[in-house]
Amino acid sequence: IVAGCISHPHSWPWQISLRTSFGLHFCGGTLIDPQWVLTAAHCLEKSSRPAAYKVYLGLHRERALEASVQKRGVEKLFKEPHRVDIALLKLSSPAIINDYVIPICLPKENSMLGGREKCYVTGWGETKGTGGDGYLKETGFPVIENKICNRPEFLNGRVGNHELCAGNIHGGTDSCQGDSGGPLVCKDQDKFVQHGVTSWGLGCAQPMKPGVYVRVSNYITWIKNVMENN
Amino acid sequence: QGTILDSYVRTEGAWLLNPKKQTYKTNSKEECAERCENENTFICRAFLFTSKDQQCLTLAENTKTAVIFRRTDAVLYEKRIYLLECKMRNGVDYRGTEAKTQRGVPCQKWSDNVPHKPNYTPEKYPQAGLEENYCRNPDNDEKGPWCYTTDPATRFDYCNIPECEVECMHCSGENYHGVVATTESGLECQRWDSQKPHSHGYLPENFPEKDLKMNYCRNPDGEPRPWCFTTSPTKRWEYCDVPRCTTPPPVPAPGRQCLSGRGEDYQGTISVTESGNTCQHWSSQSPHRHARTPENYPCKNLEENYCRNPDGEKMPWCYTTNRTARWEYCTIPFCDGAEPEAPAVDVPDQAQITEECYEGNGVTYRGTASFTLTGKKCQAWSSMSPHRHNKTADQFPNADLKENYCRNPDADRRPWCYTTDPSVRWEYCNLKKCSDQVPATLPKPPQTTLEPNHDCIHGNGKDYRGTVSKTGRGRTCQEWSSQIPHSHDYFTPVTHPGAGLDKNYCRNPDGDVNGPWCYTTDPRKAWEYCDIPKCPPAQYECGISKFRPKLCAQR
Repeated sequence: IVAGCISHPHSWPWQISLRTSFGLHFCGGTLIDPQWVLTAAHCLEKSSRPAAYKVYLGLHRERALEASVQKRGVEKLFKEPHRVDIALLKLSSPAIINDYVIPICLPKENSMLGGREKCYVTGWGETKGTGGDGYLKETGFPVIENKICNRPEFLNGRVGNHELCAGNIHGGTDSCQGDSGGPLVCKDQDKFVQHGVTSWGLGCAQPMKPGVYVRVSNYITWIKNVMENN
Repeated sequence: QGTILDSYVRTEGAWLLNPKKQTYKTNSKEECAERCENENTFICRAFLFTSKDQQCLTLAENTKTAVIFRRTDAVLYEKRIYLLECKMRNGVDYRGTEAKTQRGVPCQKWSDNVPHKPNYTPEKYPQAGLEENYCRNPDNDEKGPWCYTTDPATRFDYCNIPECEVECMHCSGENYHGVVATTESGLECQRWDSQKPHSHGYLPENFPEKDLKMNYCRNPDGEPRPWCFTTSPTKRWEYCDVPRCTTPPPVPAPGRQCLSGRGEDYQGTISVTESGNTCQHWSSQSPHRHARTPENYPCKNLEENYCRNPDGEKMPWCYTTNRTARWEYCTIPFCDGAEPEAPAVDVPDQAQITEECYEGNGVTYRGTASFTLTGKKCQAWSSMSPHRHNKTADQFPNADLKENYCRNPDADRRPWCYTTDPSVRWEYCNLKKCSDQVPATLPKPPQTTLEPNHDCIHGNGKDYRGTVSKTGRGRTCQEWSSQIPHSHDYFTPVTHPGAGLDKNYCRNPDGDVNGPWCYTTDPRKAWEYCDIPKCPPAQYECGISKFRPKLCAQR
């Protein structure tokens, strides 16, 4: 996360750290059910073997030495069938839900996030020298309507309907490498709902280059089907 | 078919203090509107209707001239024509408050005889709206509103009244409110509140001040002219052809040579960016092609290559003559006293274990809840849209009126906020009282989507869908769809489709803080609260963290 700030410990209890089998963090993810994690498909390019991955939950520092940390293996991987950048992981055993590990809510099917909504992204990714390395960081910015985001001076038509943009048009803060797969969440009443999976960007925190996120509400049916059938 | 209320602007939770008023008892808001239309003791500009007690007050003033207050269960209806400061066609219906001629001479009161003896007086033309010394058009003059002047040498003169952008547009059509609903290539426009065939984020409730009604062409995002999403699956959106008004646009406030606020009214001649690049001429397309041209933005003073802020940026900027830097901000000296926004002081970084609840009446609440009991999003305190108000940070420096967080600046019963719904001025917030909290028991994994429990209520019970149909005093509830014994039209299955007004079950369609209620079958008692137990809070609900997030954002 570029700029933003170090989050209050455990204040984003659905955030998970996706790691190699020997414990190196390389992507984010989101707990959506005690046994299921949502992440980005491009985070799984390194290997299609579940045993190559580990999921860490309940942590604030990347080092994951807190007593609250839970570690799980991955039983199965499910990539979205039409090459959209979203994937599901089934954990080898359910996570224990407690003050430090709580699932996120999912949006209604095909619900649309309005422009100007204020949303938040979190992660342990690249900070570009803005500090907070090794801590879970957060930052907030408004959703930018696809119509504006696809203007020539922004991302010039690169953003599909299955994606959404979010960021400040004059840059300054953004998600970045290592945050991929993590959540973009927005408040709905007193709950946070995951509307995006951190997917790609042209650099990080550059002016006129907002981050691009997979629009989760487009894939609720796929998510439910995979969870129900596996 | 429209109703009499179509010509009114409705605002829930608003109350006007008004010396000139009449009080009636009416069964419906339409009846109350009839009263207003037929009011003969004064010109009725608005009326108040209280939903549960069905009281009707007709008012001589409206929110343009009277002080507005907050009040639950009151709905203010203002006659639209009296809110407009613009004219349609020749302005025979103009009822604004312009009182100077086009040359700036103050108008004479229509009821005065000096310096000019008028032919048109309020007595002779009671329907012409000849109040005070406001410009009017009692003789249907094709040149529009006029007035007798206070200059003895000039008997009368015309006034400079901008045209309402209903049949035409000024500038880039940002204020167009017309009904053109086809694009320049003839495609029919998609409704703004529909996501088919094109899903989009221009939700009317997210852009309350942009009037995103029906499928009318609008310009909510700084385009050169109004546009709409189209009903053609292969064309996502397209511009519309809206005629430009023949009269000049409203006269903008005079520009500044220095920076105030975001510098949208900056009209100085600085043409170098903050990094020293020379600005590109707005009328030029080289080295950078762009759409911010003087033709596309006729009212933004895009002269030469001067720094400007035509599109709500945070400060004046320009495209640069440097090929590698498309655009950059400019450094403009601040006007005296227009201090830059102080940087937010970051909250010290400690973990806080707090619940989203308030103590006492919530005057000291400093959390980040920002939704109301009925699920409406809060309006930012610093914003005056969609609701103008006086609860600002400088008026209430100790109330912590930050962002759109729920607060209680005026020591009301509990934290509240103005809402982003133009028709609902304010509501109490969706917050529990800390004393109501019960300690969390052993964890039980939540389901991602919680199924509501129908035997008890959460919060104020607005989502209650159980079958209790007796009031707390044991009276049987009246069917919501029935008008007997109590006639009502405000809360019916038709007017509130989402409120679950089935049979005669207790419900809370108006988000009453005291919980579900119903009209009763006792002719002597119009309505009463029901007695339904509160549900125990779930141990862990999806999306709710036990430790309050900081919610920092880049400033």
